[in-house]
Amino acid sequence: TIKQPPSNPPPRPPVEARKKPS
Amino acid sequence: GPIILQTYRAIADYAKSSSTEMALATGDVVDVVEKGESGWWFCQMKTKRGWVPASYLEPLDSPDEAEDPEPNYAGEPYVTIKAYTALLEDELTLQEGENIEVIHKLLDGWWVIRKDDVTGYFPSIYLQKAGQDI
Repeated sequence: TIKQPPSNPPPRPPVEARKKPS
Repeated sequence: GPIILQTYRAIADYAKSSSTEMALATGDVVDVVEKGESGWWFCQMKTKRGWVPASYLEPLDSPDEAEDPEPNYAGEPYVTIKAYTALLEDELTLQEGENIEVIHKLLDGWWVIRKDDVTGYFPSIYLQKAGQDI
């Protein structure tokens, strides 16, 4: 069974994701 | 038919902060079982399973594919269901029960919202569509 997701917000995107050109 | 799970690759290391989460090492390949609007995705990797932040994953087959929905500059009415204090400059600090407009629902769970002509990021996990019971 799938447990409940965390009740806190996920972390902001890692630096690696922000480096991508948009 | 068979359930086809989407395969993603970790773009950074992630250390889990609770027991229902799953740690990631850069390059790990995971199957995504469920995508939550909160930005937490339930994944499995070999014998491990748990929630991981969507922003730490990129699609294995088409890394350049943009999956985020388009921004809606008209805004969609939402209400904050929990207070949040901004940790970064591009985030908004709001109390519980404030009316805001959602402009861009990003898959990482950090949505662009507008409050009194000020825009910033806010955790979607603390938002609920306006007019709905909690």
